[in-house]
Amino acid sequence: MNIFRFAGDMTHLASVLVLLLKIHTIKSCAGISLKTQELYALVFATRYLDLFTDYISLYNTLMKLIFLGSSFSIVWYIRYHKIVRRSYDKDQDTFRHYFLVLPCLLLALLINEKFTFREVMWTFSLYLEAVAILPQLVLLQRTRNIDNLTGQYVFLLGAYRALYILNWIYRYFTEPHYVHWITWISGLVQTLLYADFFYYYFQSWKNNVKLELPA
Amino acid sequence: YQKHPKKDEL
Repeated sequence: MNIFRFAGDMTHLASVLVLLLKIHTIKSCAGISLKTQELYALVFATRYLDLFTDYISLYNTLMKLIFLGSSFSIVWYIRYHKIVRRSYDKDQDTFRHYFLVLPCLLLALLINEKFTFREVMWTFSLYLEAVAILPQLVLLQRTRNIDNLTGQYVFLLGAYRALYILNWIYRYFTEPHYVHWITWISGLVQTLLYADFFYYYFQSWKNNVKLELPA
Repeated sequence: YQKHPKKDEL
């Protein structure tokens, strides 16, 4: 464990807690893409298949349970909670996320480190996580203005993967044989997808104006 | 023998 990875995990934890807090307190999911939340639940479900088979550390197991629990409860809130679901804008959240799932699955079947069920599922979860934010970014473009909780959520989500890139660089130089091209490339693609959002986020933060995304 | 299997990251 290194400081970059720990900071990355804490940032990732903060992003899901910010979202849960928003939905739980103001009972609204305005501006939140259910599609992205469903994709994230799928990412965790396919990545943490080893939850009960490989014990790595208490921290690892605890964090996996938190990420699984939070992502599925966010999906539950938006889908089934009688008050929250009313604020879900399904006419705007129309990204066909199946068009993301299938290519990622095919790619995972083609490019992976070992052709086993667990390894393909894990690789699938990496590719899917890289693009899972797209429905949310599309929704933000459509609804133009975004409330700061959603802005913070997306920012933290992007920051966590950027910290993970520092973690991979650190581990590459400190651990022999630590080479995982698939992880690194999908993590880089993921961070680059946030890049333009980061740009506008910092612009609005610097000029102290409400975050407006160009249409 | 690797101390941790490769999947030690979240």
